[in-house]
Amino acid sequence: SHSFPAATSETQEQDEEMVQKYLENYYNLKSDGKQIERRRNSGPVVEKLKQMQEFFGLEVTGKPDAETLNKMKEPRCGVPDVAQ
Amino acid sequence: FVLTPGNPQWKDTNLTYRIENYTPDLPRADVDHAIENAFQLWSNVSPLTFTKVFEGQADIMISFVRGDHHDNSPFDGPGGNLAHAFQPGPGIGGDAHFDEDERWTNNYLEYNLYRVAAHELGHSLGLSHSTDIGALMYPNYIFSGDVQLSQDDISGIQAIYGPSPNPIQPTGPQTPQTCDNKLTFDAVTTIRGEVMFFKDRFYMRANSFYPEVELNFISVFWPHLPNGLQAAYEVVDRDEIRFFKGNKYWAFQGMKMLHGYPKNIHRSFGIPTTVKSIDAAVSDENTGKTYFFVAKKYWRYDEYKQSMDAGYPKMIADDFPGIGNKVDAVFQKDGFFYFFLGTRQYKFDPKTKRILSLQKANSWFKC
Repeated sequence: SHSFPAATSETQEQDEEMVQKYLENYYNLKSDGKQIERRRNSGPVVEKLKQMQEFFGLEVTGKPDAETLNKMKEPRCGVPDVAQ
Repeated sequence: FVLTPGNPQWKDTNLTYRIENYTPDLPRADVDHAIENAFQLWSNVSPLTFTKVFEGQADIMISFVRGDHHDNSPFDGPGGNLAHAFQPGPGIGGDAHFDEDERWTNNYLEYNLYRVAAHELGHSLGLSHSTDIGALMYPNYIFSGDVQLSQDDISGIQAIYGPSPNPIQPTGPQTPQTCDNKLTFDAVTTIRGEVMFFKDRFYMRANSFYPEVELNFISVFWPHLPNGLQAAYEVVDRDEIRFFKGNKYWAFQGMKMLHGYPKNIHRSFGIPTTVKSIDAAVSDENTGKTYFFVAKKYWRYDEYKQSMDAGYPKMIADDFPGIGNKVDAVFQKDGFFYFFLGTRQYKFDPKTKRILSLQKANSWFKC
């Protein structure tokens, strides 16, 4: 871990916003306007994360791990992965 | 593959399309060509036909737009969301929109318009995203050099519209399944402490810190390499990876291709010109000797002297008893050679010249 700069809280927050936006855009997460920190471990977010990890053949943890964040950052089609 | 929920499809399979505007990133003719070729991919494998019209409302309207373009699905600037398309239906149904904030290209630079258009038209015809990374309908952008429908894409579109009227049913490449008992490999090599397996257009790698086997296009790391590699080996103390196909080979350090490649195997290694290609190769890190396996024979090359050792070729059966003939792939790990012949994998001790174990080829994937 000393070889990588520890994620600053700002990076973490950016990632969390990206996760939320990604799940809203492509996995039908309902955006209720609440602040991200109150939602990070909420049921719907964890469920949608697992759905995305399953779709991409990632380890299904329900957590925004590095592999999951990398996959979310890849350029892609704007059509959702699940039925709206 | 996934059919769009509700199974929307075009009742009339003779469809029209119109390019409403053009991106300034490419000559108009290139845009016309990219879109035409993208439609052709789908018409080649189905009863669908596509006719280009130049005015009025077409079934599939194609446009380049940016930001909020009033279809309730705004684009997001460069990167991220590249394009979208609507399922079959009247009005906006079938239409495809490309984000003008992207740079559209006709080569391997991001983003290749032909590649993205082929994907979006799949949506226009009734397909949703596929989980198959080798399919054009996979959601994320991957450009592997050539744009072709995978078998998954073909099965999807034919599930909606039926087979092609072509007397010979077209087929497409299948993506390897890492836990398929019948999985075989084209080449295997160590790379900077990891082991990478190669099959058709794909690499696979397993590592101890992530349970899922990573499978992706070889072009993600090495866009210059051809598909269907035949052999690969690492010269560890030079941090060099060499890939072989036919009478050519390519050398890389990490992802960077070294200068002057591809080169010819006959001239570089002194392999006789009667040898058309290499079946498998491995370099023994402890001795600097590289072994080239071709049919029943093998050659030994000295990496330090950079010349072929005298007295070769020899028979594989003589010095690698039990390994037999026609090796598919081989790599070295912890001093042992791992030979791949079809679905079988032999662990071989080059010191005692004995086979220590026999496993399935994909035993490294912990299926």
